[in-house]
Amino acid sequence: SPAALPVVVNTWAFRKAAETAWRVLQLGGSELDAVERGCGQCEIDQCDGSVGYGGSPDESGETTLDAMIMDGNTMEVGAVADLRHVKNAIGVARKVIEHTKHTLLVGESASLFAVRMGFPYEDLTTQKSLLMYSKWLNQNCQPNYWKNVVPDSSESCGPYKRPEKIIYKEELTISQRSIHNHD
Amino acid sequence: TIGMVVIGENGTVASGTSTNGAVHKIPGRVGDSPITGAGSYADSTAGGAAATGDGDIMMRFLPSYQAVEYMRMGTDPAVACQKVISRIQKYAPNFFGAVICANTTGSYGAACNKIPGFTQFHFMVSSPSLSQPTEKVVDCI
Repeated sequence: SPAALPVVVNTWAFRKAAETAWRVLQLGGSELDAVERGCGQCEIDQCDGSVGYGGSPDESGETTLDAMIMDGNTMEVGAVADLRHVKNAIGVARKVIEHTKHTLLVGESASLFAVRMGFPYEDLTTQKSLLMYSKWLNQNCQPNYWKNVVPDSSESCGPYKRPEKIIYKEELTISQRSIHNHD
Repeated sequence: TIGMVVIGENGTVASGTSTNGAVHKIPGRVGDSPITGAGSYADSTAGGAAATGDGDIMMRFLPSYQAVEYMRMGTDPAVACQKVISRIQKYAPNFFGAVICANTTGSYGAACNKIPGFTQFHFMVSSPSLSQPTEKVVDCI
């Protein structure tokens, strides 16, 4: 690839995101502005269903968002994870850089921070994500991310819990360890 | 997931990601995207990288950080991306994942792990030498 600056590279064929980032640079915006607006474009467009609201419902049917932004000059990072009820995740991540000395905020607390920073508190589910969720429920919750639980997670929905036998054996070994076998 | 690396005219590097994660995830699950060095990494003295794919696996290998460190040592961006994919392949040969890399001179590249149904990775590039943002394709390894 020919060496030439500035350059914008982004994953997948998300053209509008690339165009948005490039336009921000052309209009004199900073590199951070370009990343924030470029990734933010995919949050609006719900790129591939893998970015933004209305995609990837979790086991309770809720959509939550993760995002980060990094400044390669100062090595500052802003990040949010398991962000709920707020659509512009990378915008919130940018605010973590600008208004806190932290790096990563998570969950509902990150949402409260976002609201305090002026972001709207909204429902991230859509008809499409609810449909995905109900279809998944109707297919015995397959696929899922559980293992070594009862009932068998490869066959049925939960709620799951640890099998009885393993719990007993573990308690035995712990008591043995503490009495006869320790540092 | 979208991962993005931007390098300005003066060599300033910025990176970022945004995602809604794995579908049907266990509530509370967080993947690689918001994790510095996994989802993306930026260092204006070396370059930037960003990752996409199975975050549960990829985050353990900090692919974005490792790719930037390879570029710091002078490795071409495409090779740096391939090296980090290879490191993960050793432990998880069938993982789904891809990485994009760019260095401070404006060179860029990408790499992905070849698995059934995923043998090529499409990514976007915008630079003065391209008349408009352009879709590029790389064969997985």
